[in-house]
Amino acid sequence: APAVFALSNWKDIYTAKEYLDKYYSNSGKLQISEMVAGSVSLSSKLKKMQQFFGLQVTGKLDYSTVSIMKKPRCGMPDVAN
Amino acid sequence: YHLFPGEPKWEKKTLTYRIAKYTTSLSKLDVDRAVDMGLKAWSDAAPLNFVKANQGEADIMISFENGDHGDSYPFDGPRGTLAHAFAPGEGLGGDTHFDNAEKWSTGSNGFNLFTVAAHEFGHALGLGHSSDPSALMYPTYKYQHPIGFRLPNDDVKGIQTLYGSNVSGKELPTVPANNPNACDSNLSFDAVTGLGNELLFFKDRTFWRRQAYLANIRPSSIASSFPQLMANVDAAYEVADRGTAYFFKGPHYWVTRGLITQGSPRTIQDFGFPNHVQKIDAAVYLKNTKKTLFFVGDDFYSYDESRRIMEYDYPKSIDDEFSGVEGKVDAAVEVNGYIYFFSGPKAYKYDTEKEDVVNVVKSSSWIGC
Repeated sequence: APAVFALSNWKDIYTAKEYLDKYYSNSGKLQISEMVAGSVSLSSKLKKMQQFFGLQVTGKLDYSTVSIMKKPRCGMPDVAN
Repeated sequence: YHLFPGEPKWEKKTLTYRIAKYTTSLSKLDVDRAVDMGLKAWSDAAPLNFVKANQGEADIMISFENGDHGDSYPFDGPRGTLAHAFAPGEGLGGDTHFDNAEKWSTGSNGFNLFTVAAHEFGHALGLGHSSDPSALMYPTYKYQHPIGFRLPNDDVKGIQTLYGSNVSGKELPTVPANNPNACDSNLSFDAVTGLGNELLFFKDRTFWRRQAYLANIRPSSIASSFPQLMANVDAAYEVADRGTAYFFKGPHYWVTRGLITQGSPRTIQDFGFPNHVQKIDAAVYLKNTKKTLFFVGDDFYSYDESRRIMEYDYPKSIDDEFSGVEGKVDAAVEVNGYIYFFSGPKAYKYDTEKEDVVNVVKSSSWIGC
């Protein structure tokens, strides 16, 4: 699995892309290729989200990060546009 | 807490709101109540007033929407995104949308509408998401019980950064300086009414809130929840199936939904009183007959809530109709089919079937003494 992922469940990868595009989109949307190969943009978005939720800031899509992404929430971005 | 970039906020302190589209998963009344309480969570912490509009444009337009609903933030069906709101501003600013695909609830089985509404109204007032997990403005859903809800500190700091606090630098006095001694055995009430699942007892500048079967009764200042009434309420009653309450002072009355006032005061002549009536002593809505009885001096009137007219061949004498109730009627309320008349330090339990008083207790016993 690419370095950026601690897991390779495709469904979670799509969940993560949708989540980051929705709530951390102030620097543009992600390509699915970035989700697979990783990118600076992806890693920085993940770090921003992990920091906001008080998670360990790894820039990697780990279980605790994905579990937050699956929680029902408000549709407003966390990084205000 | 976080504010939005540029810290947009409303320049006025009284904001209008309108529920333009309801959801199919809750009754209108439940939605109205959840919205009223969601707004009140913020007006309790900052000098804000919310007035409900029933037509036209309002500052905060509220609606339940499905999928793509035209604001380029489409909803995603059950779970996932629950709702969103826009920062203060013209047009879309302040508007609040709920995903109609969710299972909305007034309890905890499904998504509690009060919880989500209170969060979204934080955005509509200018707050972004908070990274404090205990804050209402934290992004993910966490059930909050509406009764007894108090805004977490982080949110209070955020909203007061934008709008100041209710009184300069001090917590609002929930119990005014001259709080009448609740357990004075001569205590009498100015007015008594139901409001949702509570009973409210008014005296001078204080009111007590009692939930049906709970002992925890605490006094509050009328000014803190009914700023327009301030003190000395003459009478009050609730038409529960309409979720509407009426508060009377002198020749004026106010209509509220929950604790939210609907518009400006009106004159009691609206009910069809003769011109010489400039004040009423007590009022009580009778659920079975859908009539409201108004007590004025030694007489009482009957108002038909369904047809919204004062009934003919009134006023009638209180003594003739309600034998056993002694003295001037200060307040009245119907509970479980009985009418309770409060006259000075006594409360009379009147059985309408027996047409007689079946019990007399101290008025103060109703607030836990």
